[in-house]
Amino acid sequence: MFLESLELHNFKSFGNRKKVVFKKGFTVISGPNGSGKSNIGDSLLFVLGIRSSKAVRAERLGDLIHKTSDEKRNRDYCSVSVTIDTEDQEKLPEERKITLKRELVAEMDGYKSNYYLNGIKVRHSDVAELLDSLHIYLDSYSFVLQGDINNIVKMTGFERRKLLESIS
Amino acid sequence: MFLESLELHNFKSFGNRKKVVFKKGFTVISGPNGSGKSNIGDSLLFVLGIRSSKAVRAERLGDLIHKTSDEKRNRDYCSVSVTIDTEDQEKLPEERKITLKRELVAEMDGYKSNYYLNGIKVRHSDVAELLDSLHIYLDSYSFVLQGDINNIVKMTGFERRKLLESIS
Amino acid sequence: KRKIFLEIYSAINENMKIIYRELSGGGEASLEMSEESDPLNSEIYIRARPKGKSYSKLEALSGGEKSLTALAFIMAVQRINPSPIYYLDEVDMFLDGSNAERVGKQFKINSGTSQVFAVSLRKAMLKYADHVIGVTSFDGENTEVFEKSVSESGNMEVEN
Amino acid sequence: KRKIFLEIYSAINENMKIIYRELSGGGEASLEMSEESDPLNSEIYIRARPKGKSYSKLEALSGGEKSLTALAFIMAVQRINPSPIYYLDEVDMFLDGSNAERVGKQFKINSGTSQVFAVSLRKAMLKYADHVIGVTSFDGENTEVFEKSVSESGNMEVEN
Ligand SMILES: Nc1ncnc2c1ncn2[C@@H]1O[C@H](COP(=O)(O)OP(=O)(O)OP(=O)(O)O)[C@@H](O)[C@H]1O
Ligand SMILES: Nc1ncnc2c1ncn2[C@@H]1O[C@H](COP(=O)(O)OP(=O)(O)OP(=O)(O)O)[C@@H](O)[C@H]1O
Ligand SMILES: [Mg+2]
Ligand SMILES: [Mg+2]
Repeated sequence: MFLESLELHNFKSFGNRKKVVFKKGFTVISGPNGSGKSNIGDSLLFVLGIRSSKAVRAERLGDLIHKTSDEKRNRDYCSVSVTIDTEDQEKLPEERKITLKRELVAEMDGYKSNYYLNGIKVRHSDVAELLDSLHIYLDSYSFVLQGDINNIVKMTGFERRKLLESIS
Repeated sequence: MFLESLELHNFKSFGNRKKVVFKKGFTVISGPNGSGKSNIGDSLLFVLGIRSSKAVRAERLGDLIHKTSDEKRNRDYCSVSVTIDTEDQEKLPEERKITLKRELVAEMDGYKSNYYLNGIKVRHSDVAELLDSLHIYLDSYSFVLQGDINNIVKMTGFERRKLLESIS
Repeated sequence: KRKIFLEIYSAINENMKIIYRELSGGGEASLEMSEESDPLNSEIYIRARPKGKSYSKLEALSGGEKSLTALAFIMAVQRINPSPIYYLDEVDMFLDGSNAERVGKQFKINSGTSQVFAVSLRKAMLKYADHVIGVTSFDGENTEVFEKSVSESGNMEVEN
Repeated sequence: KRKIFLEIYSAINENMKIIYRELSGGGEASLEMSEESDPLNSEIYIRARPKGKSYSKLEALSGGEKSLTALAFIMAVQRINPSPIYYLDEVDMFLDGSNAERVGKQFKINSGTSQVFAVSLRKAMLKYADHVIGVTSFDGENTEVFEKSVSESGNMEVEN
């Protein structure tokens, strides 16, 4: 399987709608400081259902919504969707693709996440099941965020053992 | 004033005697990973009298002595000397230069530091007085070690206040 | 539980040896337990021997040597649960030119079986990339994304 | 004690404004106290506004933006007790090309009144250097040091 495209709508520094097309193989994301590179990584973790806002460098989920200096234009909504090509030979070509979407909507006391699989509303546990079937694990080292290398170097021998235990 | 030269004898990755000539202005120290760049910084802090071995990335002072895989060649001694040109117009040209040396010698239960100013043995407090008169402060930010930037970024608001208090 | 732990430990150890040798151009690295007799209560250390040097604990290495060893450990763990996608954000930041190149080469190899995304400011990474996504912001508040051809990326403001 | 603290605080704040504007090419940065009424018990925050963006706390900035702001804070503190020598070890590591250049330019300016040593792997720094000291190790155990002319250093393995 591979990720075919990402659509960001009002997520962090991505105002309006932006579509990013991905390809198989080795892709390098490059650009100046503060331009939004790490925000792309955050958007991937977000749409794949990460629960903690800290893991996407936000104090509260609401901080993920795009803010500009022009207060009037700020909305209370953001969403990210990712199209996955499962490359599953047993399915028909048009059934091989899955679109997963996560949106953040304002509620009385905060923000609520809604998940959609191919347009149908689903629960977080359905998303977790899908990821399991695709062997995508958010808590293993397949996502190494900026600064993680530093944390690994500073890890004590005791913490390293705990890490190995969690993998077992 | 400026640092004119540094002589390293058996200090960290500097086996035998090595002399490094410095010049005024802006000097960049460059080279591959693990080649010994940060060890030059450690040797400066060492000769200027830093007391804590942690500040020069060593568990014990003894770890500063050059070790090679050939046990027979390892000695129990190291030293660093720095020649400072004070550019003091009130002194005769040959009196403007000061050579400060610090050596580590093995004792019964560890290592002892000896300090020499222009060849005469002095105490640590004499070195501290000299640095004061030259406005060289080891604990202010004139030495920014590798990784310090990361620590500043992670500092809490409380720690930042403590820092400002220590400067006052 | 103990049996599984020991299997994981020795698998990571084996992977680490292979990967570190590649990344460092000929050095050796391995894991070490403080109490072999009681693995579930012991501490786990990383020891590495950069090419041409003697063995030392992770703490005694230089900044770049440490980060290369940490990267080898991460990649050794990744091999335990292979994933179809990898995302690595500026993991080459402490490395000199030749270490960064070897890491780029390894990412290229891994991209044969998985989709690999690496955020990087360095030419050594771009050299091995199949695709480059340029990211910038014209007004400071909105991120713009565009596809760059790999040959074109040589003149990106990337490094220096 | 309170009076001196407030003097130091406002001196660093003033310095920080000037230095951050230089380093970021036009942004603003300042210190902020959580309790203006009780400075000796309050927390001190850094706020920065990269060029073209709105103000945010240090935590909300990107990796490179954070390190540039931290560097401006350090240089603002340095100006309080000017020293005849400065040593800075790979402080440009998180920065993109144009930020690294601006930092190099600032070091060059400071080297008019003090002797400045910067450990760096980047061409953006070498560009402003008066002298270059090359460090290497042939056998892995001994460091060799040699003087390089600045023009020659362009072809050092430095970056990528
Ligand atoms: N007492 C010692 N005897 C011999 N070698 C030592 C000693 N102490 C440290 N070293 C070696 O010095 C090397 C580290 O040097 P240093 O930290 O100066 O590298 P560096 O040039 O700053 O590299 P980087 O670019 O990765 O920061 C290590 O490989 C370490 O093993
Ligand atoms: N909710 C939001 N609305 C608008 N902008 C945001 C929001 N959250 C974060 N940002 C902005 O996004 C920018 C950071 O982007 P990011 O961390 O992706 O940069 P980067 O390209 O990774 O940079 P670096 O090379 O320094 O790591 C910051 O300047 C931050 O102010
Ligand atoms: Mg980033
Ligand atoms: Mg170093």
